[in-house]
Amino acid sequence: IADGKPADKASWPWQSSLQVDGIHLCGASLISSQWLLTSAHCFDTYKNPKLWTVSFGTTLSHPLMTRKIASIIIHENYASHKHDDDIAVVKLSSPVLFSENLRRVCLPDATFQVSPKSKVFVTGWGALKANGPFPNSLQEVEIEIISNDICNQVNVYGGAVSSGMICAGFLTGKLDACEGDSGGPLVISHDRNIWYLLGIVSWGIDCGKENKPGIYTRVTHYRNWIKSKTNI
Amino acid sequence: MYQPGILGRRKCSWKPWMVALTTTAVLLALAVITGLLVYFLVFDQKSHYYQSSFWIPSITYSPDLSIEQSRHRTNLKQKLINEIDVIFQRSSLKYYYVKSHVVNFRPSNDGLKADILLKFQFPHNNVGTLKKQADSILNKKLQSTQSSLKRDISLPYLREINAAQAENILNSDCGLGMEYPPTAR
Repeated sequence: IADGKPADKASWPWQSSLQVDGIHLCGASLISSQWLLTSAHCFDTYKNPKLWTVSFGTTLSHPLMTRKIASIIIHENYASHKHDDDIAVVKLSSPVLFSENLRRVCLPDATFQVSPKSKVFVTGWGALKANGPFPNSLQEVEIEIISNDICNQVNVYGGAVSSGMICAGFLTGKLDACEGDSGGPLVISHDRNIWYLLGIVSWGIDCGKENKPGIYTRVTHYRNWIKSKTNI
Repeated sequence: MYQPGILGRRKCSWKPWMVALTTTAVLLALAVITGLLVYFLVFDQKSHYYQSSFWIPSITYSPDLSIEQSRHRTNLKQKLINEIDVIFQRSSLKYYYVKSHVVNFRPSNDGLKADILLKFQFPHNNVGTLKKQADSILNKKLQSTQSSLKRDISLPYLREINAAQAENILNSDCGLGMEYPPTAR
């Protein structure tokens, strides 16, 4: 997370870290006691579920709890190094017990609408800047939704942002997701402090660069796919 | 004849260090006693969780009560929790009552049933007594005509459940995280 700040304990209790050999590679969001939602591109290199470990809690070095992965379900239309349908669900080897520091995030209905300039948060253990260091503590940054039209302008992403994606950040750059935040949550607070998962960190050019905001997989667009795989 | 020298009255002359030592010892003893009192009265409390089930004859079950974030479910949950809060916060258990949580709603042939979880902080030594008190407070209140809640005869008394399981239930609602926007200080 570029230009963010360390998150308070239990602020984002659904945030999880996907690791291989103890190395954090991607973020993910807890959507039930046994299912995570993340990006498909996280598994471009390591497809075998047995190689992965999931950790929960605000720090990587002393996790609240860890789990192995039982299965990884990647969207059928996803193709490596493409941006479309960059979504996957992960089943934990055994359910977690919820607590004040471990909770699930709400999934929006497919009809859930969010308007440009809405304030949202993105969180993760990704680099603090392009090619920068990786933190041990979870980072957070508040950004804004940018309309796909603006993000598809020539000087931004020139038409690469499809309807299954959502654009968030600032055209002025700085506050942004970064490498290692992939798969993590973009959330919005709705109706009495309840947080909904709007997006999944997917791609972007660099981190915090002018006219290059972050692009997220639009969760509402895949709501029925998630239901079909997890029954949530 | 020598007047025997009169022995000066043996002055009890405590040396300053003896006075300081004694004072410190007395203060220390007082502090330990106070600490133990505070610990056993305040800190030696433990969380206890109880399941209960209420019958609400005035409300008919509807499918949107099973939709997690539906307004009907959210509002009805809040209404029940407020009613239970008032019952215990105005009772002799007000210092022990922590919170309640609506676990779920169930259809019932004559109305609606709500499964509830109650959390108390009880001192070690009289959990049983306090639980009986909680039961009798609930029964008295729910029998009054003002209350829209009635005891579900299938679960007439509070049933204790273990902490991990209870915390799992208490934290099973989705989307509870950072307070936003941050409350103005």
